[in-house]
Amino acid sequence: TADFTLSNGEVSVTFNGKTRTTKGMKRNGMKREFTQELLYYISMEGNNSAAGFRASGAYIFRPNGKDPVSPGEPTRTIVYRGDVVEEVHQEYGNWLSQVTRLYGSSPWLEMKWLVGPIPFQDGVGKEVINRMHLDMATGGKFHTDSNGRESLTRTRDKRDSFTLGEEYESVAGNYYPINSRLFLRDEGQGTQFTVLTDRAQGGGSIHDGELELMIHRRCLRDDAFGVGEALNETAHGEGLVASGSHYALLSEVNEGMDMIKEEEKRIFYEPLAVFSPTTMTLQDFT
Amino acid sequence: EENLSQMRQVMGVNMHHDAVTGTAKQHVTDDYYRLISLGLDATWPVVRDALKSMMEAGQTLEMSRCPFLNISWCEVSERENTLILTLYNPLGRPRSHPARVPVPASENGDAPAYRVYDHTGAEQTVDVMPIPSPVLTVPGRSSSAKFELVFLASLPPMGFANFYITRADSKSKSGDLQETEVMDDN
Repeated sequence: TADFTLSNGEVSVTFNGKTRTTKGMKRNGMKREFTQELLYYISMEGNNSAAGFRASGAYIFRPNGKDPVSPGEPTRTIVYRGDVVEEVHQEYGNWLSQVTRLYGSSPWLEMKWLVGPIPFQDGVGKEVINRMHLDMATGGKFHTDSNGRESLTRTRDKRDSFTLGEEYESVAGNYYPINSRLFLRDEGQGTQFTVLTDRAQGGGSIHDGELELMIHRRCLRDDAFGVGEALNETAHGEGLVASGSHYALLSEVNEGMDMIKEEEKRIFYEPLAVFSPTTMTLQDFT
Repeated sequence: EENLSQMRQVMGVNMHHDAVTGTAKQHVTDDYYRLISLGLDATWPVVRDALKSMMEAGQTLEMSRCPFLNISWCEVSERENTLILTLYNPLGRPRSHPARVPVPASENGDAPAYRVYDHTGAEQTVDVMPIPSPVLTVPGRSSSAKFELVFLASLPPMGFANFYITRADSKSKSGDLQETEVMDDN
């Protein structure tokens, strides 16, 4: 039950040995509390008879309640330390797992998630998120990208173009499209925490110091916006498995964007891998 | 041109808002996937021939792509004891890229030993990482790979680098992997 650490000399991430979830992140003299969890919202079932009874589905995300559900502590956690990469493999039951890894001297922490088939036999739709929390004072604000270009500041329960009355959907009402990045800034500390995605996703900052991204969903009711069927992959038997990565960086506010643009290009322009069997000797090859 | 146009048409179809956002019926979504897959198949000979024309010994190589690398499945790297991995970098600057190559276990089920060399013959530092067990059991995966060979590949801007990968009897630059399972109180 002792705490353990992933480290590559550039960045280190400490895990709580008892719960086996992350508890801290350190880089370049910056040290922050850092918790990261895979959780899921329960989909609103509704009956689509009126706006207040709208079901969560393909067009809209509408959780039943404000708080996501934890799948529990990891049922299995294995730490691998090599010369090129350090990895923590974690499983949560038989449908949710994650690899957390640090390569070489890269400052980016990779969280590679694998979700599905999402169980539905209990009759409950589930919408899985990756949620990260840091001890940062963010004043209700976070930042999202606009098609990979400029960053927009989003303020909780506020709209720039009109006066928002009471926000009845405190989670969904604060979700935004994320094409490539979202980040938190603590101007007092001068620190920034950024997460890059490998695809467009929905995301938000429901509480200060918190970021979350929707990674996979299975809803059992049609939301009556026109698809005409539930977001449920029964045609594929058990259901679909989704896999992807989030890349996280702890930085100073003024160094962040440079590193972010560079890493975004690396993710988007991934090298093409081609494999060729050969009978050449090494000498012939060189 | 005909092959590339097939992919162009597929990309056109997939710009429909339902394809972008996931608001299509499942069987329509399946059709989008089918079209993308056919488009990639059509484009592959163009990519392959371009790479061959750039490489001195390119015409002698039987090049394959591995579309299931996202679930750590690649028939060539699982079957062959010696192979060449070509990595093309579309980015206009040099980069270090973590290459991950699916490989089978050794005869006794342990991590196999591999050696990797760059085009100068310099041996690369490698790790042989176990593939997480949830990946091994992804529905539809039919692969013998239980491990991934991992190394940091240095790639030139908008160009390619070749790596010679060979299965070895003993480890060389492969560091000994430390494995620790973290248990709870029970």
